[in-house]
Amino acid sequence: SATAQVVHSAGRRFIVSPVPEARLKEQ
Amino acid sequence: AEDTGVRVELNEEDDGKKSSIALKLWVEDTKKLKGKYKDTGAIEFSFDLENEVAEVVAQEMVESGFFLDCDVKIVGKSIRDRVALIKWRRERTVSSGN
Repeated sequence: SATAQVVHSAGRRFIVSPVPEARLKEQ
Repeated sequence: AEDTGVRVELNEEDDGKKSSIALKLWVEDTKKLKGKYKDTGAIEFSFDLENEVAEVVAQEMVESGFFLDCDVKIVGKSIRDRVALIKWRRERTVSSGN
């Protein structure tokens, strides 16, 4: 899986996932 | 809302009741950031609409290595703008229901 989890020292959980392709800004 | 280059979206359906809501944040335009951005992808996190402050969460993202300190304001503003919109929508839903 392309997801990864980062837990901040304050306890907050950040989950890293792929950017939704369809929602990327058109350049 | 101002185009900060940092996009924040709901990551779940807003039922209008829950205080804590799932959000997803990603960088759309790296040129708008002051610091060098390491493309990590989208960051999913939960945010308590009643008790949390956008800038604090932005600071936690900096401390977790997603952004540099010089970009904490732009990340905080992006989260704050989205949170304000979510709250505004909720208020509007409540008032139109009455």
